[in-house]
Amino acid sequence: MMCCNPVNKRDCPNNPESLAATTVFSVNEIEALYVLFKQIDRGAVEDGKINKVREKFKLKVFGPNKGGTLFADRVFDLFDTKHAQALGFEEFVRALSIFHPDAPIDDKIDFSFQLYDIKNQGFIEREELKQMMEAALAESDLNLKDDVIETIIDKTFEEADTKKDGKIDFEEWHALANAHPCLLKNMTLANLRTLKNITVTFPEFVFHSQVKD
Amino acid sequence: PEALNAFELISMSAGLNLGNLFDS
Repeated sequence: MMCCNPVNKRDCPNNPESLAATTVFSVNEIEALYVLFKQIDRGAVEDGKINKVREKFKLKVFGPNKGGTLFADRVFDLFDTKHAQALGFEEFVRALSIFHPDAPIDDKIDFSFQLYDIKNQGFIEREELKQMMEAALAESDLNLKDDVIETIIDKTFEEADTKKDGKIDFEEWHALANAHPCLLKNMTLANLRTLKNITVTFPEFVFHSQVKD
Repeated sequence: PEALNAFELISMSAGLNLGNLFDS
C-alpha cells in the first residue's frame, strides 16, 4: 500500500522514548498516538486559529451536536495542562495514559476528581454536582424533574459526604470511587490496549513505525 | 435513574465518551 501523507518518527516533535519511559505506552504506541493526534490537530493548524484546536478536540470527542458542553470544556482543560488553549502532543499522551487499562487506579481516581471539581476548589459542592447532573442529563437527552434531581443529590451526599460538611473532598471521593468502581468506567479506554492494531484505523501507519517493541 | 447516585448518572452520560477519539 502506498502512502500519500506519511507520518513517521522524525515528524514526532517530542522524544517518544522519553514519553514511553514516563507513561504506560510503548514507543510504537506513542508513534501511533501521534497519528491520532495529528488527525485532531491538522485542521486546527491549517485554520491558524488557536481556539480551533479546542473546537476540533470537542468535535472529535463529543460529536457535532455536543460542542458547547460543560464536560467538553472540562476534559479539554484537563488535557491542556499548560493552559495554552492548545492541545500539545506531550500533554495529550500523558492525559491519555491515565485512561489506559493498565494505568494505576489512583491516577484514575485523581483525574476523575479533577474532572468533577469544576471550580478547582479541592472539593465538590452540591451546586457543582447539580450543574454537572443537569449538563449530563441534557447531553443524554434525559429529562428528570428538579425534585428527582434533588433527591438523587441528597442520596449521593448522604453516602459520599461522610464528614457532613456539605462538600465532597478528595478523600471522600476516593472512598466513594472504591465503593462504586462503575464511577471510573469512563476512565478506562479499551482502545488504548489495542493501539498496536492502530493500522486498522490508520492504514498509513503501516510503513512508518520504525521501532519494534 | 433515581436508583443511581449522581456520579453514576453523570459517568453514564454521552458527554464523557473519550472513546470517540478512536473513531476513524
